Amino acid sequence: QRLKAAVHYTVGCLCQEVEEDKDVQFSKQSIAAISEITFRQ
Amino acid sequence: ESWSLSPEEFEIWDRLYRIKESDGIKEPVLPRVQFETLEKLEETPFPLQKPEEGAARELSLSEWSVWQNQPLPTSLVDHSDRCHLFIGAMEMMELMRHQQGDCSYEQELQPHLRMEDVN
Amino acid sequence: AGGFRKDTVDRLLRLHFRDGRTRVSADAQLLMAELLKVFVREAAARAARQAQAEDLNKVDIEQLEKVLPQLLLDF
Repeated sequence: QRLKAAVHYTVGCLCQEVEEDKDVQFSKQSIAAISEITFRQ
Repeated sequence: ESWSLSPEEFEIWDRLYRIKESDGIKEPVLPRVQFETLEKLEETPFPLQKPEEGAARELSLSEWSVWQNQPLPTSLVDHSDRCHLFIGAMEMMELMRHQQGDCSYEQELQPHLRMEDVN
Repeated sequence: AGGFRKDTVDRLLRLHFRDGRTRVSADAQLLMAELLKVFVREAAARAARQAQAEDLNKVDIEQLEKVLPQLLLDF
């Protein structure tokens, strides 16, 4: 679970960069979804 | 440990990203797919606790299948060959879905059919 | 720029190794960290594009699900 949190945190940071770049907002659930997909990859 | 979050990172994660009860949203999970033909492909490397019913939001890979007959915009990574094959197959299914009467695809292939090849 | 720590990547990889003694070289860890970063950025960028195409300024699960089949086939 700590590993999942570590991945989730980094995904959140990367999404923040895309937010600034694309001027959009990611919902909490969408960031969690990208994190889950990344973890499973 | 070096691979884990530092206390301040943990605090940020907990505040910004962690899905909490109070959010009223569910933890998204990717469904575990089971291929009929292939044996169990994805041995779970660790006993993933099955999310108790209703606590998880399964991500669907088929909910938007009608959108998959066109290549969707990419950013830095282009579509792979197998992705184009997938899009082609979805496009054909879409065409077939809208056909009335007998299927043009079958007529197209008919001339190439030689029964001796079949038996 | 943000990115995956190589120790985190090492730990992620080791989850899937059968033999606990298997080691991942530093280069492999860095390459894997870069790959994961490219993957996350691509997923986020495509979902963001999808939201913009729908005139939304908020990306939700639905936009991600729409781009997901092709994204997974591209990696």
